[in-house]
Amino acid sequence: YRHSTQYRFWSFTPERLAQIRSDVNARVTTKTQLDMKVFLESHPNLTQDELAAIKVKAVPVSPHEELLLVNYFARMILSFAGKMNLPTEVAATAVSFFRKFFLSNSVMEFPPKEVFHTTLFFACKSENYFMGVESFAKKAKTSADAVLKHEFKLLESLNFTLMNHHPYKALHGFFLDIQNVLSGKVDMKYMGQVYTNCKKSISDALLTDAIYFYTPPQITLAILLTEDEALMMRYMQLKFNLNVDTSSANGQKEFKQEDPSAINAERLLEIIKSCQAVIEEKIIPAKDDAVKITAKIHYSQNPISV
Amino acid sequence: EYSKEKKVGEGTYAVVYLGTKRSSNRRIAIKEIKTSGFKDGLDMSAIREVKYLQEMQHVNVIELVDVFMAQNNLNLVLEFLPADLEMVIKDTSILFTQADIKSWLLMTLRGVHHCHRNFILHRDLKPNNLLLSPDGQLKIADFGLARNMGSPQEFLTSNVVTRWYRAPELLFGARHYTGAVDMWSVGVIFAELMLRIPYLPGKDDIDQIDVTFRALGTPTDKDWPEISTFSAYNKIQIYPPPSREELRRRFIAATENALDLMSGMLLMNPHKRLDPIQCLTSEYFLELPEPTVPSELP
Amino acid sequence: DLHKRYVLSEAHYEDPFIKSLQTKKEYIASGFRADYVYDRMLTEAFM
Repeated sequence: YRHSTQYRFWSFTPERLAQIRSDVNARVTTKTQLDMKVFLESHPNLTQDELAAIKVKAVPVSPHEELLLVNYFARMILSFAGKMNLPTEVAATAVSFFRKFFLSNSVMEFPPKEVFHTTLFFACKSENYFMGVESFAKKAKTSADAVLKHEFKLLESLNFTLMNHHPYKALHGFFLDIQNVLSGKVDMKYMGQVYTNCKKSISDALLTDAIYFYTPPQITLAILLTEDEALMMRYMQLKFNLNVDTSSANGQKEFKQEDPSAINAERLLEIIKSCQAVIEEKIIPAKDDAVKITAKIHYSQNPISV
Repeated sequence: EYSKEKKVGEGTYAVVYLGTKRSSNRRIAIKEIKTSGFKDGLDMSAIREVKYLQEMQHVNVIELVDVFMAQNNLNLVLEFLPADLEMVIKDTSILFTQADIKSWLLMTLRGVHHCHRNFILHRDLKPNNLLLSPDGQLKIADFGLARNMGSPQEFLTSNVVTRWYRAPELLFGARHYTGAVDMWSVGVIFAELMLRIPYLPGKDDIDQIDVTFRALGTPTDKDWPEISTFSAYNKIQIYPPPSREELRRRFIAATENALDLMSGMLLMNPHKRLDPIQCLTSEYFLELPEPTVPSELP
Repeated sequence: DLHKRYVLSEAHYEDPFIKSLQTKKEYIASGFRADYVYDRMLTEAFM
């Protein structure tokens, strides 16, 4: 995994990720303000009211507003892919491409709506689920040109890295290993239900920044912890030699490490819990948030329309 | 950063130039991907090359040095590899020994092992995709047909691998194959290194099945369960598998371990065919002669 | 990675989906290997 491009190019600390997003926004805000200056100089006869309106409405969006809009469309990609019956991994790759695209481009430069189909079509190609652009465009009710328009820009913004390790395979792997480690102690019917629930939760997790802060297995274990803490703890104890030391003073379950040479289970548990917290920080923008932000972008890029 | 000095090749989807990486004065090859004229946008072969080469850093897999856009073309900067195994096999002025063969096979298997442990199928192994660097290292190249090992429910296309190196399951149209198809190709390449001529040169896809079974025997349901479910199976000629004696006659310079290894890679039933680890740990690589040190290879 | 953090023990796995594929003729004839699938999923879980 450390050799993978996902780890080398697409894992960040929260601070770094925030910095990246604000840098992108700052770059375009500066450009927008310069354009605004030129616009005002070239329109000397604007009335006070018009000037006041422009000052209020034609302002660049903030990094947070960008994030809301990107998340809004990323969520739509998942549901759109579902309607197109695309495989789970293809949809996940499309979300990954889409969100990464807006780590180096601003929604003020590229309307998310325009990039939406490009990431879906490119994800189909990248995940060997090839369909011709014409048939894709027809299903997506758009044009082939619109789908292909930003393909190069997308590939470049992805830093030419296309391989995605999504947590779905890791979930399948843990599903198998739990059967081995807890052999005979798990009810398979119940496990099947847990698996299905976790799969859905993984799709939601792809919309959070957990995918930039944690590895796919950590995300999977965090989701498993949320889904069934008892099962997860029993697995951790047996798998990573965690022993539950209930004698501790404050009564809080303390985990003592028995065999220090193995994975540092305490450390792993901390990571999983912090990952769990990030996954639970869902940003689910409402449609009218998206509409307002899109209007703001339009005005900031076209002050004359104000 | 990169100069394009000389055009050295042109394929359906790319033009290849020799050049130099200015900052290090390193010789490189630049694969310029044609982009106009592809109605479905960026070509699948280019996407595959970029996707899989970016994930692998191994001495026996060609290095993708850089990728960049220029004049709306996608450029892959690859390490400069002036020769390939096909050139060496064909050039009868070049004498090579069993130790040389062992060295090339070892490097090929290490490269294939690295691909497979990254769950990547190459799907076009053949002598002219095994390039040779100035220091003698053999490197697997051309990942334009590569793909991730299939997810269980996926249907893979059987129309892959250049015909002479195509595994029997692919000839029968299999859709759920594994890395065994790459191992078959390596087995045929091994035979070709020993014979210095193509081992299974079919004239077309139907003839390829006949040439393959005439040389190695027609498999039956006994040694390859369910093979008779392939629709093409009923129309083929039944040939007996060659005796050990016959194999010895064909590969006179091969040791018993060499014949075992080659036969293991050319087992008809993909279930039983040797995988890269079984090949790398076979007796053949433990017996003399030792593989030639790459820098001393012809 | 010499010490994989898992033991691939096919006998323990109750994976109805994979097991169903193993019985399909076209899968058997193609050379489909359940252990390759298990190995890949376990690798993704423990990488």
